[in-house]
Amino acid sequence: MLELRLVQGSLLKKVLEAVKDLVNDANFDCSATGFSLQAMDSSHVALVALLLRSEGFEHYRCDRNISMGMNLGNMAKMLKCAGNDDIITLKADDGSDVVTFMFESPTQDKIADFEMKLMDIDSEHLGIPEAEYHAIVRMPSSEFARICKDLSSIGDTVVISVTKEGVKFSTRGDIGTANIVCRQNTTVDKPEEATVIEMNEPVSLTFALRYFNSFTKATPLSNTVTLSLSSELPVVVEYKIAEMGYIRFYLAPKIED
Amino acid sequence: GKIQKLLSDFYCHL
Repeated sequence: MLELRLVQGSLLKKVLEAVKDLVNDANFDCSATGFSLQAMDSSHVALVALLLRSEGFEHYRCDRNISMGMNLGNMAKMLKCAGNDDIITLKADDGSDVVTFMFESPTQDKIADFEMKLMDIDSEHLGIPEAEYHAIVRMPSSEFARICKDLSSIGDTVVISVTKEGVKFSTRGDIGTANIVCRQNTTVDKPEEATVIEMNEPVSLTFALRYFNSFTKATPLSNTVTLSLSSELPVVVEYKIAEMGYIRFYLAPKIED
Repeated sequence: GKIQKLLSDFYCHL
């Protein structure tokens, strides 16, 4: 028996909007730790890892570890039917091939339940070791989204370079080139507006921009985003989900053959 | 030129 009650149901709606374009089908894993997902995009270049910790749910019952295969496009369609202020409860019986989403309005005057068929999905988990990163950049998520959108109108790839001067996003295309430098800026009114750069050594990596634009669909989940970079390792783009967990995107770099 | 690496070039399948 599985029963997860999330008072801030809009979080789950935002999570689905953030991942549904990157991954079609995925297994949601439920355990005592929380509700999680790890899935790669179809080209095996990008990976999404989600964790919503059990403590973040108002009610969390998961009698045994369970993996539920879902089509994320269909799940997003169902969650779109929940109001932004609704409480969302996920329910599944042991051995069942369906999951039920229950939406309750805050005043309890409207209660809806939607039942979705589960799927058998061959899950392909990757072991991602803890790594020391050469540079970690934290910046406003809206600023990062703006940069990715602007650069993708010029070129297809972005070079992210971190030096003691700041973090530089560069692209080139048929019409020209673009460079955007963000300097460390911690003297802002609100901490979430700061750009903070922790650099152990300079790093420069090249990535396909279209994936970054997909990752920025997670912007509504967090005011800030963290980019963790190391030479010749996938970048980690992390959006913290307040008091609940995170959504992390991993993207393999392009490197010299 | 640069070639696109895959995640399996860096991380192992469990």
